[in-house]
Amino acid sequence: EQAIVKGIALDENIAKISIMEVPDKPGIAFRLFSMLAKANIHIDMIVQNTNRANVNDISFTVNADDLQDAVTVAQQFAFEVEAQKVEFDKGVAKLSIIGTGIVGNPDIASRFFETLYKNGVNIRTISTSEIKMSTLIDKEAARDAMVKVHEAFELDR
Amino acid sequence: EQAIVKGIALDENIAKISIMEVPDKPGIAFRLFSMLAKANIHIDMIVQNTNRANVNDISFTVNADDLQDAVTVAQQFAFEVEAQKVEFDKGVAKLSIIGTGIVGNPDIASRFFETLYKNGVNIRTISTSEIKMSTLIDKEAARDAMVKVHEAFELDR
Ligand SMILES: C[C@@H](O)[C@H](N)C(=O)O
Ligand SMILES: C[C@@H](O)[C@H](N)C(=O)O
Repeated sequence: EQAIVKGIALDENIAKISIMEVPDKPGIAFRLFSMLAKANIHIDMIVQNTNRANVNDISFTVNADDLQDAVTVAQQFAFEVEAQKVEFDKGVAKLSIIGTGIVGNPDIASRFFETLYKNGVNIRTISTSEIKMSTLIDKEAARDAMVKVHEAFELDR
Repeated sequence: EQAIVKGIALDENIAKISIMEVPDKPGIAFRLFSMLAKANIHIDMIVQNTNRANVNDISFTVNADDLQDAVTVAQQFAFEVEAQKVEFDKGVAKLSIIGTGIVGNPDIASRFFETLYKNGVNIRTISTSEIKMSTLIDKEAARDAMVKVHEAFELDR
């Protein structure tokens, strides 16, 4: 499938919450999102990578305005499942490239990540689908990074 | 936005590779995907969660047939950046729910994860977008899990 980048999206109005070292066993993710659902907290993305030593970290992003409520739920959850800690960060933005067939093609990931690297931007989180490749980066760097990525994919023409 | 689950997708023909404890600084993700691009390895998904103590883990999935080539690249990369180790796993499958507005709604994540929990399925990796919520689970459990998730979202009607 031909890989085509169609646009860049920047969401600066988000905050990230990570619950570190939750037990890696069935029912844990369910419990967290069930509690968030009961609290009516709207979720933007969910990221969980591979485990290590029977624990794992679960991260999710919310609208910045919902951070306080989400942290309250996350802390209650962390306490109940005996996770290590809750981390949260409002200084994060989601920068994504959007297109068709884009994940399959590592050249696109490579160019996206290269542009961030060349501008000294650290990639804090990565989550992808066939049509969207999203990164979480420092909010302060985000506007400039978006312009650079736009140029790198020649989207101005 | 109304959240609607339209379908379930199962991909059993994948393998997962994780490079554990890479340095968490700019240029690392670029280097990995640049090497994978040079080796012409087609990527299905990329997952990286929040860091800890200046290191992070980067995971990606490939077509099961490409596992050996991808591991070769991953090991070379891990050596060059002094990562802790490379893990890989062919016994994994990607089970996803597809729809519109689905991530925003934690009730959908909750029901998806609850179904897996009730069937004793451990969720190994989670990656989401607005239209797709993907999990990596044990391949052996995947077919049965797909049927159960299909039922849970009443997609047979
Ligand atoms: C960590 C969490 O995802 C756990 N593996 C679960 O299945 O709920
Ligand atoms: C870990 C890796 O993603 C690193 N933070 C980078 O920017 O390349």
